[in-house]
Amino acid sequence: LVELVGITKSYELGRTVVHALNGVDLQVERGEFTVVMGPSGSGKTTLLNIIGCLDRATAGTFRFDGEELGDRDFNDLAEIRNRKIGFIFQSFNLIPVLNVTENIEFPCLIRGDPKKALRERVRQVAEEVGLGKFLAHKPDELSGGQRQRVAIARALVTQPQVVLADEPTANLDSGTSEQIIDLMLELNAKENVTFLFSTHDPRVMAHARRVVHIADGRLVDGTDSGRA
Amino acid sequence: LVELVGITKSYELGRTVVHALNGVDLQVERGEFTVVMGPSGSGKTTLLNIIGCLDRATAGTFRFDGEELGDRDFNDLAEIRNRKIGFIFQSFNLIPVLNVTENIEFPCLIRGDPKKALRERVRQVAEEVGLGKFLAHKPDELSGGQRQRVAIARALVTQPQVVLADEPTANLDSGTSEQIIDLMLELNAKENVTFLFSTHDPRVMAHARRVVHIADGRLVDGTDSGRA
Ligand SMILES: Nc1ncnc2c1ncn2[C@@H]1O[C@H](COP(=O)(O)OP(=O)(O)OP(=O)(O)O)[C@@H](O)[C@H]1O
Ligand SMILES: Nc1ncnc2c1ncn2[C@@H]1O[C@H](COP(=O)(O)OP(=O)(O)OP(=O)(O)O)[C@@H](O)[C@H]1O
Ligand SMILES: [Mg+2]
Ligand SMILES: [Mg+2]
Repeated sequence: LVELVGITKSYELGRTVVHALNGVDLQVERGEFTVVMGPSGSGKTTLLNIIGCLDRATAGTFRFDGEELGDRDFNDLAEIRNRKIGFIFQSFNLIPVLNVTENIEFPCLIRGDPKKALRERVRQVAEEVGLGKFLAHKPDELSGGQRQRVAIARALVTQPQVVLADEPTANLDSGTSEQIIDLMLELNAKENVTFLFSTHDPRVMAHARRVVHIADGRLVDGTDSGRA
Repeated sequence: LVELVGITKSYELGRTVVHALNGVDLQVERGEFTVVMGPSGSGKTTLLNIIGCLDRATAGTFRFDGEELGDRDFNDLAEIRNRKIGFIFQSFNLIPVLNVTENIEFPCLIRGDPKKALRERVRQVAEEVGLGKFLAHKPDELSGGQRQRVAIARALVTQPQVVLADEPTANLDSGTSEQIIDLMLELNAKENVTFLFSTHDPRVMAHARRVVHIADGRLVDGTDSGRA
């Protein structure tokens, strides 16, 4: 499903250059439940942003579902993202003026899903992440973990092929985390949805069928613990 | 140091009222290293915001360092906060247009610390949280865990009596978390700085000398595991 060869991502800040990714080769097959782990600043978010078509690599080749995407413009990338990829952002990226329902349904509205069935689906997925009583709340009327779960629901409501989850349980207590992980495991088992996580959470790692280690912008050889 | 009696905090949203805190009684002595834990939405951030003079309770009495603070206005609360309390926000609250150095030194500038000694102190505390090479970076040029550490450094640079830390390690890997916890334990042991955490992180909990449980806006009886 995802094939990265020699991916680099560099940022130029005045006179310094930061190499967030430094020659990454990675393949992710359909149906995987995979964790990328590494120290703070090692390149996890950068990697997920490129796979999720939210950012473009400085160099390297990137194929998603058989298509070479390196030279696509942002509109093409947005089209693919909207149709195939659910993204749970590390910083949630909720829209402050929209309430929980409107934040969750937003990506579906962008791609033109019919509104009537959508509202019922939004209600259902909000219940599954424990937010059934908060549908009318705005983001600043929610706790940190509640906001995180809005971000999770928004990624899942689009019924994506791939979910890229950047530290999706960082603000969640044990019980809520287990609930979320179970939901994701079910989607993986029944719908063959591919999950790629960046996480430090041992509970997520306990369920991963494959763990990939990243340090200083490159995958660490010999630590790829299996093929899903 | 901190005494809360019958604290409630309610939010009115249209026709519903959310009781974020529902009659909290809590005492925190100088020099404690205490964790408040509870499910997402249970009231941890709300509690820390009130103790940190960032918000006011709806009802109840609150004493900080012997002074009754319930009827103080926001300017008085800001004065106390700037002099005595360091706060590590769950959402970091960095100022986007300021770089790492400027974000860390900001609270000291507000209270008029002399600039020359301040810059050296900022550099030192940035090094202690592993950000020595990022002093000129702006928040949007940093990873999630790097931003969290700017928030931590900003709380510690003021040399506060109390540090209120709302999920301070949520975005940090094991190694970085242990480094931060060690730094905090040292300040607690050598400078008698009081630490009150909201956290789900077992590594922080492992070092807590007292754990307080909160659910649905109230402390759960029988679960206060000790007095520091
Ligand atoms: N500004 C607000 N307006 C309305 N309701 C709020 C507001 N802030 C918090 N709440 C509600 O109050 C309750 C407690 O929120 P709080 O942020 O204290 O929880 P928390 O324990 O910190 O949760 P988490 O672990 O998810 O960060 C939640 O149900 C939340 O929705
Ligand atoms: N927009 C940017 N501009 C400049 N540098 C950046 C930018 N985004 C990230 N970086 C740098 O690139 C490196 C990798 O960042 P990235 O966010 O991918 O790390 P991460 O592994 O997700 O870390 P964390 O666990 O802290 O979230 C870091 O050193 C960071 O400072
Ligand atoms: Mg990250
Ligand atoms: Mg909170």
